[in-house]
Amino acid sequence: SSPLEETVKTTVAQNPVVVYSKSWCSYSSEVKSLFKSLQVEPLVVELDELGSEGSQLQNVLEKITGQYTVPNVFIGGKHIGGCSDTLQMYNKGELEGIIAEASGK
Amino acid sequence: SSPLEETVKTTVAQNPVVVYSKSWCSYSSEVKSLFKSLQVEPLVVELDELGSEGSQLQNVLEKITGQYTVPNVFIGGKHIGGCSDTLQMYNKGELEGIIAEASGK
Ligand SMILES: N[C@@H](CCC(=O)N[C@@H](CS)C(=O)NCC(=O)O)C(=O)O
Ligand SMILES: N[C@@H](CCC(=O)N[C@@H](CS)C(=O)NCC(=O)O)C(=O)O
Ligand code: FES
Repeated sequence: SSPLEETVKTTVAQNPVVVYSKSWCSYSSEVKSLFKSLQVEPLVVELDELGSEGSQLQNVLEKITGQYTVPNVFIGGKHIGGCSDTLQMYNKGELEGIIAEASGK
Repeated sequence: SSPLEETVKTTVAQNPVVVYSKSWCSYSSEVKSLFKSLQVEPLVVELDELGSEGSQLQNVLEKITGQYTVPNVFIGGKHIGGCSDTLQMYNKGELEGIIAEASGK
């Protein structure tokens, strides 16, 4: 496991909600807005603001999760998916529960 | 008016539906899918596939329309807006009419 892989694994283990995002991407904005409306403050990693490390991270995320696209969402260390996956969970009433669990509530 | 400005003006004048897009952008995909579902074939310009001309075009579009973001949609030479604007027009039942008009039907 590479250092960058370890970094990602540590990040998602230590933060209840993590969003790997791109700052100018509307799907990423939608997911960030959703969490904000639930009064949750995710750790947001803007891949486009990290120069070459950003694309390396995007590749590592694909290796770990099978998902190359953004947004890439983790809750309680668990890979949730992208924008549609997260919205679907919210619409099914499942999202708030797993957030509460991950936040140790 | 610069050559590139003239290019854009000619493009939107000569093509009933034009979408300035980015190939990996989900909002751009949504708009392209909408037109496809209406059996309309827009002229699609993928700005990310045009190297430096792509970003120049994006700047020219902002100069002409006031809109920097993608997708950037024109129907019958008229600036419609982005993804939300186009979807809103569709939901109001206005989109199909202006497409028909622009296609000379
Ligand atoms: N269905 C996915 C779509 C994800 C997607 O296509 N993301 C685009 C941006 S909107 C992407 O990551 N494209 C490649 C890139 O930006 O590197 C979701 O809901 O998250
Ligand atoms: N509300 C606008 C959002 C447009 C937007 O923010 N587009 C993003 C991509 S999803 C953009 O162009 N960002 C700057 C860029 O990609 O250069 C719409 O519905 O089209
Ligand atoms: S880049 Fe446009 S929706 Fe993600």
